[in-house]
Amino acid sequence: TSQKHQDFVAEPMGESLAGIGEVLGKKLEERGFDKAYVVLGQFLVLKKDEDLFQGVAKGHIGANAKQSWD
Amino acid sequence: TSQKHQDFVAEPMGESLAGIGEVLGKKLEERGFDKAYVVLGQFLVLKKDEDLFQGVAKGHIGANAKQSWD
Amino acid sequence: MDDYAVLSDAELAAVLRQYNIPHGPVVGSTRKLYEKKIFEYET
Repeated sequence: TSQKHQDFVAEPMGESLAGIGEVLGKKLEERGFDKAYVVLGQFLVLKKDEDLFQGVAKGHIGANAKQSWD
Repeated sequence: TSQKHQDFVAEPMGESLAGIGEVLGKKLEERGFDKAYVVLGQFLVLKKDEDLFQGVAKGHIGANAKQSWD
Repeated sequence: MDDYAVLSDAELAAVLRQYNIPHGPVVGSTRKLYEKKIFEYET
């Protein structure tokens, strides 16, 4: 992987989620995903299975395909 | 935090879990926690709440206090 | 979908394995999704 990728991966993920704006952020918070790392945790518990994870994203917050992909 | 801590945090967690031996590892695998990152995911989903997480560890695999703490 | 709610996490995981549905651990944050996957599979 590139140095850029390594730098990105090495830094703490902080509290922001790419692709999630105000409205979806609110919906996520209401369902307990009030920190970016909780969303990451859900992805990991689903074994990084993108279909399953998108199922959760759509089910929980009605994210559309693009948003859940982001 | 110390440089040592930063180096540790920066490196990928890989597939091993400190403090978990053969027997507990098998039990975790049987319950779907077959990769270290899945256990991490569960910890994050529980919002890094150590009591909750230890409860899951004890409930799922009968880990004792020390093992679940590790 | 309600009849899955009576299954234990381990029983639900056994059904997922039986149907070859890819899954991780059945825990609080994933259980509902897996129940839905089984329902979709059966219907």
